[in-house]
Parts: sequence; C-alpha cells; structure tokens
Amino acid sequence: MKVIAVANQKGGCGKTTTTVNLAAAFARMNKRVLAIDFDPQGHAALGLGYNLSDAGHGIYDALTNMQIPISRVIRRTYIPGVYLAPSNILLSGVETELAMRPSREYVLRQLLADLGDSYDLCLIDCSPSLGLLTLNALVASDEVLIPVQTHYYAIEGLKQLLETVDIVKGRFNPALQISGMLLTFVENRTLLSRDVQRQLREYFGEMVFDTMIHRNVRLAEAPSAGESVITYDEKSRGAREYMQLAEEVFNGQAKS
Amino acid sequence: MKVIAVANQKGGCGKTTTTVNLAAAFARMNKRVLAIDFDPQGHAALGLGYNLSDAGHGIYDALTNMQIPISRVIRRTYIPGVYLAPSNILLSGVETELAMRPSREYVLRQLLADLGDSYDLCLIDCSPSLGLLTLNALVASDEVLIPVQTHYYAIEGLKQLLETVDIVKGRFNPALQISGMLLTFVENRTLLSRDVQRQLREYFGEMVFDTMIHRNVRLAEAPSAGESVITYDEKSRGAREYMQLAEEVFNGQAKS
Ligand SMILES: Nc1ncnc2c1ncn2[C@@H]1O[C@H](COP(=O)(O)OP(=O)(O)OP(=O)(O)O)[C@@H](O)[C@H]1O
Ligand SMILES: Nc1ncnc2c1ncn2[C@@H]1O[C@H](COP(=O)(O)OP(=O)(O)OP(=O)(O)O)[C@@H](O)[C@H]1O
Ligand SMILES: [Mg+2]
Ligand SMILES: [Mg+2]
Repeated sequence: MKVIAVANQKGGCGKTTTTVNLAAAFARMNKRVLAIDFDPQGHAALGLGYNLSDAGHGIYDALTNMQIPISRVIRRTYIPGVYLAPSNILLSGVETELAMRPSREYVLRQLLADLGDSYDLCLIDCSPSLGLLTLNALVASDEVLIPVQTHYYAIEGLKQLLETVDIVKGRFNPALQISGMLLTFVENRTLLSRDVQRQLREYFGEMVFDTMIHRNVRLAEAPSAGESVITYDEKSRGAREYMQLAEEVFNGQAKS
Repeated sequence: MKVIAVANQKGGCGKTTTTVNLAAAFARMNKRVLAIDFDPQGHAALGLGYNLSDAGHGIYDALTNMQIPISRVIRRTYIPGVYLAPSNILLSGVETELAMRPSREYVLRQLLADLGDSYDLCLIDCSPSLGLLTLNALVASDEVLIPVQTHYYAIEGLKQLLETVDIVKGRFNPALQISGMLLTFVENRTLLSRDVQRQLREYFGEMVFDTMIHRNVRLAEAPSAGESVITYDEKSRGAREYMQLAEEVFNGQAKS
C-alpha cells in the first residue's frame, strides 16, 4: 500500500479537495483507495458523502484505544473502491492525549501496518497545522503531496514545510519523499497567478507537478452534493485535471 | 481599548486579509490600532510590510518570558497609526509550553492589561485552529469577528466555532460578544456563492455584517507589495469594502 499525506499548514490551499477528488480518480483507475480524514473539521468525510453525525467509531478511537484496530473504523463510501476512516470533533483533543506516549509520532504508522496490502493507496487529509497529528501523518507516509495556492502568502510557508519534511525524514521516516507540489486555484487571467506559477517552477523545478488545478466552481459545488467532482460533473475542467493528476501521481516517480 | 479576535478554524477564509486591511482602514479613521499576529505562519506581519527575518522579540517572547512586557515587542509599521506585535515560528511550539501553566487561558489577556488605553483598537489574527492560542485570543477579546467564505465547507465549521465561543463566554470571558460574521470571497456570478449567502443570512440573520467582501484580485496582490489594499489600490473594490467594514464595526453594536 502506497501512503500519501496531503499536507500544507497554509489554510484553504485545497488539501481536502485534492484528497477527495484524487481518491475518486484513483478509484476510476480501478484502484482500492483508503481516505483517512485527519482533520477534526471532518471535511474529507463530508466530501465523500459521509454524514458526520453518524454514530460509530472514527480514526480518533483507533488512535487512542488499543482495542480498536483501524479496520474497525473504515467504512465504504458511495464511490466503489473508495473507503473512509472518518474523523470527528474529538480528534481536536488528541494531540494532548498522545503527547505523553513514548512513541507518539508513530501511532498512525503502527495502525496502518495492520492493514498490509488491503488497499492499493492510502490518502491522508491533514489539518492546516504542523502539530502532532500532521507529524503522525508524515511519519506514516511514503510520500507527501503539497497543494500550493498560486497566491503570495502561499509561497512563504513552503520553506517551513520543507524543513519539517526534512526533519521527519532525518529522525522518524527516512523513506519519506515528496510526491510533488500541486499548483491550485490557477487562473491564467491574473498576473498574480501567472507570476506565482513562474516563481514556483523556477524555484522548485521538477518538484512541481505538470498537472495544475485551475479555479473551477464545480470543485466548490461538488461537496454540497456530498460528491467528488468526478461523479458530480465528469466533464468539468476540475474532474479532468484530477484524473490527469491521478495518472501523474500513480505513474510518476516521487519528485525528490 | 477594544480588542477584536479575527478567528475561524476553517483555513483560507480571509482572517489575515481582514486583520491587515481592517487595521489600515481604522488608521484612516485616525484610530491607533495594534495588530497582533497570533499565527505562527506570520502572514499578518508580512501583509503589514514587516520583514520576518528581522531579529528581535515577538509575541512569543512576551507570552513565555515574564520579564518581557508586550510593549517591548510592539513595532511601528509603514502605516501611520498601525502598530504590530509580530509572531515567529517559535509560536508554533507555545501551546505545549503554556499547557502546564495554571492560568494558561489568560496569558494574553494579562499581557494586554498592561497596555491600558494606549491604543483605540487591537486586532488579533488567529491561526486556523481552535487550540490554546486561539483560546487565549478569545479570552483576551471583547469581540470576535468571524470571516466566512461563501462556500459549502465554510458553513459546516460555524456550529463548532459558535459552541467554542459559548464555552469561552461561560467559563473564561463572560463579556465576549460576536462582532459579526463577515462574508468573504463573495461572487454574485456564481449560484454557489449566492446560495451560501442566502443560507447564512437566513440562519444567522442580524449576526451577519451588511458589508460583504467580494473576490477581488487586488486583495491577493497587495501582500506581495507588503501593503494593505488601502494603500496598494485605494480605489479598488477591496479597499472600499474594508473601509465600509471599519465604519460598520466601529459604529455598530456587536451582533450578539
Ligand atoms: N480549484 C478550485 N476551484 C474553486 N474552488 C476550489 C478549488 N479547490 C478548492 N476549492 C474550494 O475552496 C475552498 C478551500 O478548499 P479546501 O477546503 O479543499 O482547502 P483545505 O486546504 O482543505 O482547507 P483547510 O486548510 O481548512 O483544511 C473549499 O470551499 C473548496 O470547495
Ligand atoms: N476577497 C478576496 N479576494 C481575493 N483573494 C483574497 C480575498 N481575501 C483573501 N484573499 C487571498 O486568499 C488567500 C487566503 O486568504 P487569507 O490568507 O487572508 O486567509 P486566512 O483565513 O488568513 O488563511 P489561514 O487559515 O491560512 O490563516 C490569500 O492568498 C489572500 O491573499
Ligand atoms: Mg481541509
Ligand atoms: Mg491567516
């Protein structure tokens, strides 16, 4: 199972949109995909049509209760081939609960080891922070996919994120690689977006995916129908671009 | 001094953009304004033209070192009337450092008490989370201003945020009120934005500001010049709308 963390501490750069739509696109390629909602907001679950008020265990329970294996919190979604480990609001308190554990960075990694190869891919939607939850996701992953909005503030945080990836690689997970940087909210109409694209490609070169995700209202509409854009509007630009990204991620080498 | 926290755990809804431009708009009304960058990303500092690599103390030092009063970390910005307490990356570790303190929710409130009425207004730019830092901001504030993007995911988190505000009001800061909900990224062109606007006004009524902030590329360009939109492009829609918001916030009653 290839595990990919979708992470960036900058808020609103498209982490959840990427997790949900990439999962649906991989399923179209007949892969079995596990999506883990690692954000207490629970938006990946919503985007996959899951009703947050559903009772039952979530990823929080598997993290904090050794009696509950992760397989018991995984549910089917309406998309054939996509499975979900939902989050809930309790997840926002888990960082203090885990902080005292001896191997607190490896909790998720140990849970995923139980799954063996029951899935082809696992995508982890991270919250907009670099706390212990995101650290757990990076330690558990083979690759990290970094959505980057083509705006000015988005560039500033990348240095810090890459430093964090280096630290994780050095101390906890030597195999961690960067799957790539995904440019999001691209608008060729604005000088700002074109400028930031150019700067990111000049600065990070090969690390930036060829596929870019343009601003497309269909991507923002789909979650209100509890669907991925792939099923909500298959012909939209958003759907085509996430299908293209799935090809690039699955066939490509990690960028670094 | 009226203290307003700009908060919402949803990432990318316009917290920093609102803090920076509202501060500049208040300064135009001849108010003395203190902006506190309470997000380790340091974007409010960037938006106010502050160079993050500047040495010197920041809000982290005042929070963790009793010898350093907040007045020693406050600097002038290029905007007359706007002052800044910058953040730095150390701020991301402060939650664990403060967690063991007996009155850990009141640390910022105690710091601001030292300032008396040296400023008319204080705006606190919060990070996209509901952790101890944001809790400190809510406990230190008279009002909380909530930017809400007119997208589907944005609606979901509001219930949780309002519950958190109620808890803070009940246990730590009975005077805390909601300044209002500010609709951001408004686009009358899209059905989604119009739909979400309607839902928010129906559901939250008076709590929603009359002023709305439309999507406007000038707002995203201004930070790359290290300026607020008020000085970057005074005639832009973004500048006019933030000037209008400043009037509404300053003259209005808090919404609840
Ligand atoms: N390419 C796009 N075009 C238009 N809207 C988009 C696009 N990508 C995402 N969106 C919308 O923009 C908002 C932000 O995206 P999203 O919530 O996926 O970001 P995020 O990084 O997961 O945010 P957070 O930091 O809060 O977790 C959402 O309302 C989403 O529907
Ligand atoms: N009305 C607007 N029109 C166009 N762009 C905007 C608007 N408001 C904010 N932006 C841009 O959208 C991005 C997100 O805004 P901003 O960074 O202020 O949100 P935030 O809530 O502070 O994010 P975070 O959760 O990461 O702190 C920024 O690049 C900003 O320049
Ligand atoms: Mg998200
Ligand atoms: Mg911000």
